[in-house]
Amino acid sequence: NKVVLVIHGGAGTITPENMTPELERVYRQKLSEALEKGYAVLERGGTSLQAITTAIQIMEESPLFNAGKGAVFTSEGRNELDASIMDGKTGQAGAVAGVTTIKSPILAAQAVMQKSPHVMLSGTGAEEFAKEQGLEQVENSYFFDQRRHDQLKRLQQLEQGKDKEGSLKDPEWGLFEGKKFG
Amino acid sequence: TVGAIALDSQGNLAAGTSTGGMTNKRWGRVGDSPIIGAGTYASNQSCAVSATGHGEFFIRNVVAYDVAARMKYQGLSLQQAAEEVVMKTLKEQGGEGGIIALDNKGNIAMPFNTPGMYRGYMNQKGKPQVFIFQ
Repeated sequence: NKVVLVIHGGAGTITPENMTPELERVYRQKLSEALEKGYAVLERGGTSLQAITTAIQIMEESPLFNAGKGAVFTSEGRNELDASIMDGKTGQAGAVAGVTTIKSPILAAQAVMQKSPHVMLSGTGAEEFAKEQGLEQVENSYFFDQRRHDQLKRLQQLEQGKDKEGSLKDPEWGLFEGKKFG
Repeated sequence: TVGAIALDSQGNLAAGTSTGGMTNKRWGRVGDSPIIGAGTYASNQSCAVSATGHGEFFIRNVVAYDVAARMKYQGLSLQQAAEEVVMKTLKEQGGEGGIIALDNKGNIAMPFNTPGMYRGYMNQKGKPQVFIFQ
């Protein structure tokens, strides 16, 4: 049978103007790595669930993407993560929302799907469940990325009228997904 | 936000999405990524979908499920359903973002209405295909 893996790393104002050749190369390399590792699972007869969790964990562990390490910051300066997963064969699904100490949110979503009678768990309850399931716990600072933190600070300065609109045009801002802000 | 969808050798589809949410987020705001049917959906009878973008629009339009429903009830192809939802329905409301979608025959769709989307696929051609810009 045909096996296929498709991934995304976020959409937004990503244009050649606000992307240096070096940064583009780094992104292409990480996306290729996620594809190759996930596809290798399919090639050796692994399941689609195993392939997508493999690919997503690679992107969660890279500060390049707004997920896991490198996540954006809330207004209080914390990282709060969400994830969900669905199995097309059984219709089963799992999700976690607003978690701060689970290293891999996609594995937590999968645990909710496979080890609980629920679909979505949130906040400290979801973290309690993940701990009980033996999923790796980290300090919230594990997800810290200076570039994202700087973006939060500049946005908050902008909000308080302390920064010119111009900064939104900076290349750095181009990496915001769809320029949506809390 | 990151996502992955896959078709395995048993013909089973799966979808997953993981995100850090929205910059400067307040009040416990939740986007589409953890919501089944909005940011993530998979059914062997139709397709697997993972979404990224301005979550509120993806929730209100139940985007991931809507693509599958248009295939199931309107008989649209994956490409037609994905394009209609992202480039028409969402765009008309100012909903920015994109999706990756895959059906049980291995067809792929990756429409987005923003200037760029990090995306890629790999199939029996054996080499990773990666795209960033329009």
